[in-house]
Amino acid sequence: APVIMSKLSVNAPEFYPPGYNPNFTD
Amino acid sequence: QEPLTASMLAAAPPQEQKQMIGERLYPLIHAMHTSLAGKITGMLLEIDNSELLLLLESPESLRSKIEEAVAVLQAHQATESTHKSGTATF
Repeated sequence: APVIMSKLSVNAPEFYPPGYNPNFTD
Repeated sequence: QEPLTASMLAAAPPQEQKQMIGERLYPLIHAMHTSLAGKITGMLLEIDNSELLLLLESPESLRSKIEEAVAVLQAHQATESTHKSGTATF
């Protein structure tokens, strides 16, 4: 399996696809 | 959704490419880590698109990258709480 070497940053913004955003309450 | 190919991605404008990848990544991450799915997806989307396509094609690589993201988050939270309380909370 390919090894992905990119570093991960905790400062990345959250991502939600349309319809998944938990911050929107119906 | 059909599998995302490099040519599909190349045909989309750059700002849409991350959206397309994110929409495929999120459900896979959500299945593993419901509460952190949004954060982990955001962290992974900072990886190059070519590497993200590899992740989408290799469940094993994706799983290890997700675990790496969780570990990074946990380590960050641990250092945060250490700073706040001044003592190690391991």
